[in-house]
Formats: sequence, structure tokens, C-alpha cells
Amino acid sequence: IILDERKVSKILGELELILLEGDVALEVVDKISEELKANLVGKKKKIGVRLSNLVEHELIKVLKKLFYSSSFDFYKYIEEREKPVVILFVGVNGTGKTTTIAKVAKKLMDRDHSVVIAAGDTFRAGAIEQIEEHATNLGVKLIKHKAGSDPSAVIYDAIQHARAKKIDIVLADSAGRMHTKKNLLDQLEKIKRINSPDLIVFVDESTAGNDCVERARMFNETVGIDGSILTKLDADPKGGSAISVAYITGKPIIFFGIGQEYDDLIEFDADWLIDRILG
Amino acid sequence: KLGDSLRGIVRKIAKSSKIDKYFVEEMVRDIQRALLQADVNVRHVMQLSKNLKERALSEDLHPRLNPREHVIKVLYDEIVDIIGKGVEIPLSKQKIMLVGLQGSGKTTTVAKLAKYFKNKNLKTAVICADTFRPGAYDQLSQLVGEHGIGFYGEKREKDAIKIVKNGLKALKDYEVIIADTAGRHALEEDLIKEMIDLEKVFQPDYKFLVLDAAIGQLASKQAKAFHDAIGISGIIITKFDGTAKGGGSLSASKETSIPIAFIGTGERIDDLEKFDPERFVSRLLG
Ligand SMILES: Nc1nc2c(ncn2[C@@H]2O[C@H](COP(=O)(O)OP(=O)(O)OP(=O)(O)O)[C@@H](O)[C@H]2O)c(=O)[nH]1
Ligand SMILES: Nc1nc2c(ncn2[C@@H]2O[C@H](COP(=O)(O)OP(=O)(O)OP(=O)(O)O)[C@@H](O)[C@H]2O)c(=O)[nH]1
Ligand SMILES: [Mg+2]
Ligand SMILES: [Mg+2]
Repeated sequence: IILDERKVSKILGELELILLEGDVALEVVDKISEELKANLVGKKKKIGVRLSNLVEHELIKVLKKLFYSSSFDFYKYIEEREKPVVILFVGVNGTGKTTTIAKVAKKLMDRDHSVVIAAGDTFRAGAIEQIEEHATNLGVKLIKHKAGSDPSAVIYDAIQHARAKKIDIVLADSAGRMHTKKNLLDQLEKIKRINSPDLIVFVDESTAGNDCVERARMFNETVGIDGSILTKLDADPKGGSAISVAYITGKPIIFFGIGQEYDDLIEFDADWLIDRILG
Repeated sequence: KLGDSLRGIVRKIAKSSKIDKYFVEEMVRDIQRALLQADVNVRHVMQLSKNLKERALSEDLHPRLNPREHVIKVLYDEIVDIIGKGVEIPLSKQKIMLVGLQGSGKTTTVAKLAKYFKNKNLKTAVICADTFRPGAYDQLSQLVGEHGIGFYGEKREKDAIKIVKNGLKALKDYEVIIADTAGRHALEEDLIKEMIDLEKVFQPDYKFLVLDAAIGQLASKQAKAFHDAIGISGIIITKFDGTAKGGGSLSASKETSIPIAFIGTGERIDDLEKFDPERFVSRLLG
């Protein structure tokens, strides 16, 4: 049987609603739907095969391709990269950057790496105290300057410290900032220019919906994203924002944050996520 | 984009006292997309568009509105029916409690609300009842520090109930007392229980649920859980200075009948506005 446009569109419409309910951004759902239509309309299907199963199967293929094309072995990268490896964490306000840095520090120390943290948020009230408490809890060295000082200088200081003490990894925190504030994005660009981080990790929350597209795109266009971490998956959103971020950036999702404790960080698993969203 | 497609459709419309069915369907389709893109709950978008279509087609055109304005007016009324026109908080002695998901902007908003009342010449103080988050005490005390706002907290105390009890005694000469609480979500049963216990001890006159403007499809479920637990008086939407449209708050409101009270528009202590339904709806529709 030749697949006709009308029947395929009807099934696509139902799948689109499932993706939207899973927090995949409308813009991304449109693009995925277009790709599916192009792959299916006019093609042949065997008589016994149900159309809805065929379309869903094709959707899963498209989603897997999206993730496999950008897969990345974080630990292998760290092992092989010249030390110190400098990782800068960026994102809008409140997404979980500071807490995620603490979790990543624990993961790396569990694998026998030495870590230093740079208190790169010199702006927000209580930011340095917050990361200092995490560093103390984990027994990690923290480099900090006083509140209001230049974040580029703190991070620079941390990198020099890592070089002098032969520390493997520098995890640099930065203040949350709205992607609508050009001066704040410019500040990130300056941090990047001065410190040349090996990886810029975009931290966003799985509890956000369509806005992930705007934020990921803006951060990617101005400072460049090498990979992303999606937090707060334990609040039980479906996790479609990971699809939005992966689609817009073309870069890997490295971890999911699944809680507020130091061990609440799991490696990204595309098959698991796709299964969760499609129910 | 919604405006361009609507202008294109309006050019084809003939004058009549009832509106053209084809025109309404086109417009409702565009509105659906705008609402979905704004993070309104998918189920709510379907309900809203069904109601909108029925009302727009059955109601007579207002003599002074063109067909497009008629549909927008019907939609505006539907939405304002849900979110309300703001919450009038009396300028008198009262206690206020802020709750919400992790990172939604509660601590910052507690400081902003405190400044709001201080500006109206009410003796205002805040209590840090977040015993979980590292640096919570420092964050809130620094935020209210220079503004003549009272502060109570106990850095080493892990029992939030104790802090609230002690805080109420220490701050008895203040007119407005606002309590900051730790972030929590519906699946954290022990934290939901803590919130219920805090509410019993603090006995707030107003309980605000703080929601990030960018919150997605889980907004209505979370709002319902908070409302079922302690009864919410109003929603405060934060981070409206980003690009997020706040559709999640619309859904939270629809699910629980809680009105929207304030909007946070930045990180500074003055970045708090009273809720304006017209501006909210026009932003929602892009
Ligand atoms: N439930 C849950 N909460 C999280 C997760 N990650 C972070 N949080 C919480 O989210 C809140 C904000 O986390 P922060 O680490 O301060 O976020 P941030 O991005 O550094 O915030 P700013 O620096 O203010 O932009 C805190 O209460 C964290 O404990 C997660 O995976 N799950
Ligand atoms: N741009 C912007 N940032 C905001 C707004 N409200 C809060 N923030 C920022 O969002 C981040 C989180 O705010 P907090 O006040 O720490 O959030 P919280 O709900 O108390 O977080 P937890 O206590 O960890 O649950 C901080 O970086 C704030 O400065 C707002 O209206 N606009
Ligand atoms: Mg932070
Ligand atoms: Mg807080």
C-alpha cells in the first residue's frame, strides 16, 4: 500500500500531542513532524503492518538518530584531554548549575580525579556561601574572591591554581543570567575569551517547556554550548526539554539531574528517555 | 506571527452580524499554536479552543469590533475568567508564606514582597525557614540587608518549625512577616508534610505559590498538589523578564482556580509588579 498524506497526517497529529505533553517544544515538534512526513508519504507499507505502528517506529528512529549523532563519552574525554580540563557551567537563573557542579565534582572524585571549583558567581546574594558549603561537604578545594569581583579573574585564578598543584579538572560556576540580557551574555563571552574553557556545559531544567529552545539557541549562538545537563527530572516532567535542547544545539546531553543530593546525577540514556516520553 | 496570519484572514471577511465559521476555525488554530508555544497545558489548550470556537460563533458581533477583535475579546474574557484580575492585598498586619518548586525564585520574591510593604510604610520582616539549601540564610539576609527590613533566621537549626516559632516571637513588633521556605515538589512526601506543618505553626494570611514563567506541562499537577496540601491564595510568576510566556501559570490557575497576584521581572528587589491581565494575555498570544 502507498502511504497517503491524509492518513499519515492524522497519525502524526496524535503523536505531536504526545510529544507536546512530554514538553518537547512546539518548534521542535513541527520539525520532527515534517521529517517524519517526508520519510513516510509516498512510501510503501506491507499489507499486514498497522500504519500507527509504522509511524511510531519511524518517530523512534528519528529521535534516536538525533541523539546518536551527538553522543559523547564525557569520562573518556576527561581522561584523554590535556590537564587541567576546564569546564564552565552556564544557564539561566535557578536551573541548578551550582548544585550540578557539586554533583559532577563528586562523580569525578569517585573516579580518582582531582578537582578544584571556581566560585564564578560573584554577583548573586549568597552564591559564594552556597558553593563554599558544597565544597566543604565534599572536601574539594574552592577558589573564590570577594563578592562583586570579576568572575573572569576568579576562574583564571582557579586555572593557575590547578596548573601549579597538578589538579585534573577545574569546574567553574557562573551566575544565572537571562538570555535576553545582552550585556550578561557578553560577560560570558569575556569569561570564555580570557579562560578558554575546554567544555562549556549548558545547564537547564527538565521542568521548563518551550522556553528551553529560546535559551539553548541564545546561549549556543553567543557563547557556544559543547554539551548540556538537564536537571530536576525527579519532579517528574516527561523530559522532552532534553529533545528540544539536543535538537537546537546539535550537542550531546551528558547527564540528567534527578534530585538535590550529591549522587543525584545519572548518565543520559536516549532509549530510556524516548521510551519515557512515548509512554 | 499570529498577527500577520490574522490580518491575512481578516481581509477576506464580509460584513455580517455573526462571524464566519471558516474564519473562526483558522484563527482558533493559530491561537492553539500560540497557547501551546506558551506552555499552556495541552488538555487546557483543547478545552479553551473548543469554548472559544463555540462562543465566538454563537455570540453576536459587537457593533464596534471587527471579526478578529471579536474573537480576541472572547478569548481574553475566557482567559481572565481563569486567571483573575490580580489580588488586592490589604496594607495591614499580616503573615505571608511563599512556597514552590526548587529554583522558582521564592527567596528573591520574599525580599521583593518585603520591600513592597516597606515602601508602603509597614514595618516588615522576613523569616528564613529554608533549613536545607546551602547559603539560604546568607542569601535572604543579604537581599533584605540594606533596606530596613527585619530578618530572622537560625543558621545551624535544621528544624524549620522551630525557626518559625522562634521567629514569630522575635518579630512580634512587626506588621508584615514573610516566610521563605525550601524548594520542594509534589513527589517529595516528607517535604510536603513539612510544608503542611509549617503552615499550621505560621498560620499565614496569604500563601503564595511561586512559579517560574518557563514552567512546562507539569505546572497544573504541581499547583494542584500544593493547593491540596495547604491552600494557595495566589500565584506569583517569576522571571518574566526572559522570553517565557507563563502559560504554565495559566494552567496552574485553571486547574486550581487560584488567581495570579504578582509578576517578577528581574533579580533586583524592586523588580516586582502587580499582575496585569491585559499585558499577560497579549504576551501569551505573542
Ligand atoms: N529536585 C531537584 N532539585 C534540584 C536539582 N538540581 C538542583 N536542584 C535545586 O534547585 C535549586 C536551585 O539550584 P542552584 O544550584 O542554586 O541553581 P543555579 O542554576 O546555580 O541558580 P542561580 O545561580 O541562582 O542561577 C536548589 O534548591 C537545588 O537544590 C535536581 O536535579 N532536582
Ligand atoms: N531574571 C530573573 N531572575 C530571577 C527572578 N526571580 C528570581 N530570579 C533568580 O532566579 C534564581 C533563583 O532564585 P531563588 O530566589 O534562589 O529561588 P528559590 O525558589 O528560592 O530557590 P530554592 O530555594 O533553591 O528552591 C536566582 O538567580 C535569582 O536571582 C526574576 O524575576 N527574574
Ligand atoms: Mg548558582
Ligand atoms: Mg530559596
